[in-house]
This record gives sequence, C-alpha cells and structure tokens, in this order.
Amino acid sequence: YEDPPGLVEKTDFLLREWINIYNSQHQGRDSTKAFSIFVHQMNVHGILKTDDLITRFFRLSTQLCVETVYRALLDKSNANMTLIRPKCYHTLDAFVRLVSLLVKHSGDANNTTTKIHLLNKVLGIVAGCLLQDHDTRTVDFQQMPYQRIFTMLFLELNAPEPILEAINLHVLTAYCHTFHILRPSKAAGFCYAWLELISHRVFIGRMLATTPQQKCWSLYAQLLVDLFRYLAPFLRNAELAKPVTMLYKGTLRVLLVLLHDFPEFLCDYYYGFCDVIPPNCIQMRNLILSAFPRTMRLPDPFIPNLKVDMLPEISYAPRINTNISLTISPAQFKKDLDSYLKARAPVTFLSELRSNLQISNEPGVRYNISLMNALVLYVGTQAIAYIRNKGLTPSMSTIAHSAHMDIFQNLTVDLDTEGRYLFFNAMANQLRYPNSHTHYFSCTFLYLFAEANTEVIQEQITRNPTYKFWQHQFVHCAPEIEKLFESVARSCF
Amino acid sequence: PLQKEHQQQFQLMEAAYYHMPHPSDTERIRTYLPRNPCNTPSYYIQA
Amino acid sequence: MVSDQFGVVGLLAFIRAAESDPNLVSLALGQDLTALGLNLNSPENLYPSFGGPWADHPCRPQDVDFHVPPEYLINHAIRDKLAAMKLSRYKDDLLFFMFYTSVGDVLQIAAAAELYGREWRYHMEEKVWITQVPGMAHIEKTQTYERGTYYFFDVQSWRKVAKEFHLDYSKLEGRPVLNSTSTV
Repeated sequence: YEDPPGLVEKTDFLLREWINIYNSQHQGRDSTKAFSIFVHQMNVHGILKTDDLITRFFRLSTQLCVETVYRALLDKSNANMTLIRPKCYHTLDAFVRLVSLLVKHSGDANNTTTKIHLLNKVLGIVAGCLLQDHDTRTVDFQQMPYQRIFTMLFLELNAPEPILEAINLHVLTAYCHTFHILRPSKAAGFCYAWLELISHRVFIGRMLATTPQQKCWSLYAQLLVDLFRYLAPFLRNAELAKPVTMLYKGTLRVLLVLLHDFPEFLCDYYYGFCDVIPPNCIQMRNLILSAFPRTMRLPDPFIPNLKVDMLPEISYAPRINTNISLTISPAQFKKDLDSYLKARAPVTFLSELRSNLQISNEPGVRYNISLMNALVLYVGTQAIAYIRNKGLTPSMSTIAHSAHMDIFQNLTVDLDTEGRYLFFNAMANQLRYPNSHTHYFSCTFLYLFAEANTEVIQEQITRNPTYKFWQHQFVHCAPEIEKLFESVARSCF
Repeated sequence: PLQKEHQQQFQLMEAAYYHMPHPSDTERIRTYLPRNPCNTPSYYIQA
Repeated sequence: MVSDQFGVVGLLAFIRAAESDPNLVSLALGQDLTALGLNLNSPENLYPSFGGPWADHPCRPQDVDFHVPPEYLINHAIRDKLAAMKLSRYKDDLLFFMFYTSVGDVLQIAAAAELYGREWRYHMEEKVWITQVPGMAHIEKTQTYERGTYYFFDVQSWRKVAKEFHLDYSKLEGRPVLNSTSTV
C-alpha cells in the first residue's frame, strides 16, 4: 500500500528500458554487460536504496508485466494467437532475466545468503501477486504469465554456472515452498499450470535425480500430496467432469514417469500418498503400490509351488517416511491402544474401537480414513516386532491369538460394510513388493478369511481355492463374476 | 455432493480448463520455427 | 450377500458399467495406461524428454532446450539477415527431415504438401514416402493398382531405396491440405 510518489512511473520507465535492452541486437542472450549499466540506473533512481523499495519495485514490475499480458490476451482486435503469445514472452522473459541477474550478482560472489534472501523475496512477491490476481479476477484469471515467470526463472537459475550450483539446493527449496503456497486448493484456477510446473522435466530431474542424498524427495512428496488432496473431493464421484478428467489423466502421466524412473521414491512415500487418495481410485493407488526398488529381483509369482514364506525379502521392513504413531489421535486413544497391545486389556477397548474411528453418520464420510490407515499399519508393525521378539517369524500360526489380531478381528466383525471396506483397503495398501509388511498383511487377510464367522466378511475378501472359495454363493452370483474369478485363477495356475 | 468450497474450486478450475497452458508457454522463444500445433492425419507418424 | 457397493454386487456393477458406460469406471478398472503417450518399456529414463502432463508424445529433439555458451547464441546478430523460410527452395532431404521431426505441427503438413508437389506420395498403410523411378516402365497397371519399381524413402538409412512393389492407389494419400488459418 501507499507506494512512494513517482515509484510506479520510475518502475515502468526502468522496466521498459530493460525490456528494450534485453531484446536489442547487441546484447545477445547473456545480457551481463548491459546489466551492470542498468543496475547503475536503478541506483540513480533510488530503487536499490532500501529493502522496502526493492520489494515494491519487484511487486510493481510483476504487476506491470502481468497487466501487459492480460491486455494482449484480451485484445480482440488481434485474432492471431500464435503472434500474441510470443509478444508476451518477450516482456516476461526480460523480467525473468533481470531477476536472475540480480539474484546471481546480489552480494559477494561467495555470499549465498543474500542471493537466497532475494530469490525468496521475489518468489514470494510473484506468488502474492498471483493469489491476489486469482482471488480478484476469479474465472477471468490467466495462468500463463505466472507459469512463464516461474518456469523461465527456474531454467535460468539452473544454468550450469558455479555461482548457481552453489545455491541450487536453496533454489529448489524456495521453489517447493512457493509451489506449496500456490497448491491447487489455494489457487484452483492455476491448477493446470501448477501441475505442469511440478512435472517439468528439469524440475523433476533436479528434485529427484541430480540433488544428492535424496535431499529434495520429501519436498517433492509434499507437492504430490497437495495434488492428491485437491483431486480427492472430485474423484469421490464415479463420473468425472471434463476439467477433472484432464487433471486426473495428467496426474496419471506424471505418476507413470515417477514409477518408471524413480520407483524408490514412490516406495518411500507410498503411505502418505495412499493416505490421501480416495479409496475408489483403485488404479491410481495400485500404480503407487506396484513400485519396487530397482535393485530388487522380484520372483515370478506364477512359478508353481512358489514358497512365499521362504523368500529372504520378507524378513526386511520397508522404509516408511512417516511417523505413524504421531498420526494416531487423540492422545488418549493412542495411550489406550498401547495399553491394550501390551496387556490385552481392558476388553472394553475393543468394543469402543469402532466409535473412535467413526466421525459421522453420513454415508461416504462415516470414518476417519487417515486414522484407520495409521491404526492398521501401527498395529501390524507392532505385531511383527512382537512375534520377532519371541524368536518366531510371522506365519499363519504365529499371527493368531494376540492383542494385535484381536483388534483386526474385532474390526472385521464390528464394522459395517463401508467400514470393513476401508479397513481391508488399509490392509491392501500394505500389499506391495516382498517385504515383512506385505507378508504379514497377506497372512492376516488369509487368516481373517479363514476365521470369518459370516460369508459377508469372506465376500469382502476374495481368495484362492485353498479356502473353499468356489463353494461360496457370491462367487456364482452372476456369469461375469464367475468369469472374472475363473480368469484370475487360471492365470495363477 | 461437493462442499461449497469445492464447488467454488471447480468453477475456477473449469474456467482455467478453457485457457489451458500452451506448450510454448514453458519454452524458449522460437524465432524461426515457432510451434504451430495442429491435428495431423492419424496415418502420419505420431512420434 | 452384501447388497451395497462394498461387496461383490458392487464389483459386478463396475464390470457391467465398463461395457455400457466406460466413463463410470475410469477410476477403478482404469484408463488404458499404454495410451497416454509414454513408452513404459523404455530402458532409458522418461523424465528428460517428458512432454508434460497434457502431451500425447515425448518432447521432440528440438523441444529440449540445452544450456550453451552465450557466444553460440548469435540469433540477435543475424536474425534480420536470414532469408525467409520457403519450402520450395529446399531439397527433398530437408523436407523429409521436417516431415519426420515436426510431428503434430503445421510444418509436417507443409512439408508433406511440398513433397506431394514433387511427385512423392505418402503410403498410408506402409507409412512411407514413395515416388516413381524415372524412366522405369510398369510391370502391370490397372485402374486400381500398378506394379513396378519405386523409390522408397528409408528413414533408417536416410536415403532413397529402389524396390519392386504392388501399389494400391487407394492406399496413397491425396494432396495434403493446409488449413487456411495456418501459416508457416
């Protein structure tokens, strides 16, 4: 508010000067020579005198560039869009070049703090302008100017230069924070550009491949969680509107690239992803669960007499980058849960279990799905540790008759069909490549099927003929169902 | 049914759907051979 | 049996809906993941040429920008001195290059139109460019087909290769048409 008098005019003048310099014949793409002259001009006009003035200069510049784009895009006198967009790019690219040069040459060559501070400032200003523009113009909001600023600035700051390499991790962190601020649930009108930004080949490469020790993996995972969280309400309905289908298919493409190139990333963060993906999004969930470490040689599941219990991998726990016990709340429930797991008492804990998971009576949103997921994984991992501490390995016999199986059996019997579906889904989320969790939950599924006291429970689990599966009515309820199970069985045998 | 907040998000997303990003929005300016996407016959090579 | 969507009846509803209304089951039974324009069997990483979430095919070589020394970027100095693009000036070789690298672009159609004008014809089934060998008589010719020796443009070896061929006229593309609003 209350820009000093004359600042808007000065900013406009300087910006036009710079755009002319940037696009002039003599300066080339590097612009370094012209830059030092321009910085002097900025000083003469007092722009660089105080932090406040620098901030205002960037805000005004951003707004002026964006306004130019809006005027061009909405100019009905010029119908040739293929000419309009490049004109907009000239303005935006010049602004981006100015920002990148200011960041690069801010402070001393070895002083990274000043550079990062300036970058964070600029990204914050552009994000702030975006959000304000988005909330003001609503359905008339245009994604393009902001998307181009973020993209081209990122490409400039990832040039192979020593000054930039030294601050690259900070650049990536700053970008991730900015993208998190601009996540689709905060700026839905920017969602398509946002997905393009976080899936840009250079951004993915830097975040997941070239930055050492996987330092940016957790930041990237947060962005994917932001995406799934945004999509979730729209995906809960079976029929998708066209805008949702577009975003969903785009998400699938990105997931496929991640599955192909960075399966370990999906392995490490699968829990957080599955926690926010709606239970009806089976294909998307399965894409994530199908990831396995590239160093692992998977056995052929269709080998006759494959002895899963003999695979060495089932002794090893997978990495999970979430502290599950912290997501179990409220604290009293967690305390009661730990008490029951320790002492298998009081029995009232079991009868109260369902009410802890139920949050409303409305169908479709009856249960706290995150709590269900956390409870299942926590109890399962505790069970594995409990069995190992007795010098045993998890199997159909050792998993039975324990506080842990009490909880699973109680949930199986006490929940309604929706709750049971979510509970089994939480267990199915652990069925991945061979590891101790996959093995434990496989055994648990089989055990619950075998011990079920009603067909309803067995119907909601399906399994192979060893458990007299084919004698059940639900297998033969319709020709399509019979065909489906037969084809699955044929492929197994 | 969608909550009010999500209905509003959908409206904004739908408006953006009709102004999708253009491939050239995230590329260096092509002076000589700008992108000019069009539908080509399905029997032409696609990749 | 369970009578709501959480049992086998719910699964049955999905299976039946897949035949009558595939849009209803796109999240469960799923999209065709092989139809999203990604080569999932590629031994190389996909991300370096990932065209983005809306792209039906990977980046073309000319789409992937690369950092080069600023001295290489002479565009600003020479851009006003270069002749305008005119396809009729270029050799067949360059036209084929444009056709094969400008997938999904007006330039692909423009190159095809220029090649057509030079008596090359695109075989829609074989997906190759063919032209007659000058001075070579037909072995057989009817109203619907002919047989003889033709030049094929071989993309792998990047040259014309002479081959005897049964040419069905219905398989040849007509003159490629450039949309009036598209310009190169």
